[in-house]
Amino acid sequence: SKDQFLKALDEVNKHFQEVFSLLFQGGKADVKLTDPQNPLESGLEITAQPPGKKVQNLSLLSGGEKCLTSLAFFFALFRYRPIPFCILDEVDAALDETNLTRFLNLMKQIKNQTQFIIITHNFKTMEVSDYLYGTTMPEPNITQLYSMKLS
Amino acid sequence: SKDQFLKALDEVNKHFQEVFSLLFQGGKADVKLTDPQNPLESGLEITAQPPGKKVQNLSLLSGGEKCLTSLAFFFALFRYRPIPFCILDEVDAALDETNLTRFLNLMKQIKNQTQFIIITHNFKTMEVSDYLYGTTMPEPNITQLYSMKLS
Amino acid sequence: MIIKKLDIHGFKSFSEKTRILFHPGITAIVGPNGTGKSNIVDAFIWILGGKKIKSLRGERSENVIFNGNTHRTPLSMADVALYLEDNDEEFTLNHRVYRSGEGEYRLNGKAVRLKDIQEFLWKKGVGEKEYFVIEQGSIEGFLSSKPVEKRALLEDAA
Amino acid sequence: MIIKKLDIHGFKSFSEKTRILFHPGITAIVGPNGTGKSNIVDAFIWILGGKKIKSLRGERSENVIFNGNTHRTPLSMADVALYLEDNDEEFTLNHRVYRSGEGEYRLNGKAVRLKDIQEFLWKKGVGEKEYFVIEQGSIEGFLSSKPVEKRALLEDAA
Ligand SMILES: Nc1ncnc2c1ncn2[C@@H]1O[C@H](COP(=O)(O)OP(=O)(O)OP(=O)(O)O)[C@@H](O)[C@H]1O
Ligand SMILES: Nc1ncnc2c1ncn2[C@@H]1O[C@H](COP(=O)(O)OP(=O)(O)OP(=O)(O)O)[C@@H](O)[C@H]1O
Ligand SMILES: [Mg+2]
Ligand SMILES: [Mg+2]
Repeated sequence: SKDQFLKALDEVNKHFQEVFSLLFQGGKADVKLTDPQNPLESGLEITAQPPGKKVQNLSLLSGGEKCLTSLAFFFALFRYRPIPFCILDEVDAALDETNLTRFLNLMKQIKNQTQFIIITHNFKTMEVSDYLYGTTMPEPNITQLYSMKLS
Repeated sequence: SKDQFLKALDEVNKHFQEVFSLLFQGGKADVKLTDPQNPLESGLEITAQPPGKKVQNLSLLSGGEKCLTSLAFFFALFRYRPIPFCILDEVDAALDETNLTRFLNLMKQIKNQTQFIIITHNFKTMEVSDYLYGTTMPEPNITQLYSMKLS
Repeated sequence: MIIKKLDIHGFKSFSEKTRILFHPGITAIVGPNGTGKSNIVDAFIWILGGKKIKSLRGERSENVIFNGNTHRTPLSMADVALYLEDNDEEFTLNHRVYRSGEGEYRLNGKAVRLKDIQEFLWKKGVGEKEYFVIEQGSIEGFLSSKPVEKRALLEDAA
Repeated sequence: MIIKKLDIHGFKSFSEKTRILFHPGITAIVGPNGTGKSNIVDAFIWILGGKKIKSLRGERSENVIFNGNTHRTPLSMADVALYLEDNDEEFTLNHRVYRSGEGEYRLNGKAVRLKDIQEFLWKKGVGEKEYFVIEQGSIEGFLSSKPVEKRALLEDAA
């Protein structure tokens, strides 16, 4: 229904602002209707302003800033509507150490309500995980899976 | 001219096979005309088969395999037509340690004829570099550049 | 609700029957390029049967079933089973496909239509996979996706 | 031919006049997200003036000139100078743009058209930047690019 959608949008927008501020340690962000006159069909647009920077076209953000902004949006959706599990494939590839740590802290905060399965090449991500699996291909095209212990 | 293009394609194809085999330690790859009947207008298509694996749609390769195959193609172009300098922005992000090392060795092989400028978050890439710069933003939107010594 | 196990057999690079146990919290999967990590993600998408199945790399049965290597022959069937637990109750989802293209879904052992799987998951709070699987490479393009696509994610959550 | 120096002033996040010295071999540039590394790549693309300038993030002058932060005012001009050396001969390329949108190119101090810059580079073995700059995110999509785009790269080299 239209009211339900607008209410959801309003709440997700609030969460988006909060999560963005957490991940960027400040700054402003929002998500709103591209066409407020036509809420039933309108798409959504995102704006983001890292702390101290100016609002500008999203395309001017850096690779890592775009990644972090996108993750903020997804985590805002999770805050509005918690999901039982979440599967992430190398979403941390573009993040520097500091941003990676903030993203991982966010994941840890909600891991009791959401089961995370994350594919990664990052050592820090491996360190915060509760369980670790490793894949190898001793023979071409055939995966061998190992359970690994964190030391 | 048509002959010049076909000759270039033939040579790049040979180089592509060699560089691919270097980066993947085996396997087969080629680049050819999508429409051999129409060489003046035809596009090019790439096929790639990592060692021991079967030829299949490129979209079935993994993220890192796609990255390495693409790099093999570019380095094949460099072998055919050496360029004075080359600027790479985070092209190593999807590579695991082994593939990263092979890519870096390839870069080192031709660094005397080609000056490389590479943006990276990878420590190994930093280690093979001859010069190192670091960027920071002590004030938002304003870059501060530092010359860094490799220890 | 949590995921307890994922059994993969004959699906992509899993020629051997592979059982993956899952626990609450964060599970990380690591390994060299091309060794099958994203294939595990594809197996999840394939069993949860949502809209994302269109984006499954090579979702046609000949690409989804283990197709051998230069020394081994292909298999003729792919099978994925997902074991879920919700309030001490266990649920099993199953998706199988044959080289002929014939396939079937099962819910707790009983043959059902894809529609029934989706309905079951919807009741359990699992939407049409629009926003709880983020595939490799997709976070990069998200901000530049069409406004209607961003809307679809919010609608899924709303 | 090698790159000796790149001077950046007023271009994107380089509000301060910044001189970057280059040497033969491999130069790596590192740093946290959003601190200006790709902006250096953009400066190269902007001065080499090729087809890639279309893909420059925000190539309109208001996006290319330093536009301040919440405490500092924007600048009114962006200037990039590239110093090249070929067989003991030095060459300087210069590109400047003003807020009005007016801009000029210089080759060894003399005002020229973009066309002259491109011709000069072509003679020095530097093609139309199709294949010696690989921008962030572009290696991922390369294999799925259109066949005609792959052809364009080969034509540039041929
Ligand atoms: N139908 C199939 N039959 C056999 N092997 C397959 C099939 N489909 C995919 N593969 C194998 O799976 C590999 C890709 O695996 P996957 O994408 O999971 O790698 P990955 O571990 O995610 O790597 P990366 O770190 O590079 O992302 C292919 O190279 C191929 O070996
Ligand atoms: N016209 C401009 N005026 C002022 N600052 C700008 C301008 N254009 C871009 N910037 C700044 O440059 C930043 C982006 O820098 P850049 O893309 O070079 O980052 P990066 O170091 O490559 O980061 P990453 O590691 O995430 O790729 C923006 O966040 C903004 O701060
Ligand atoms: Mg993968
Ligand atoms: Mg960058």
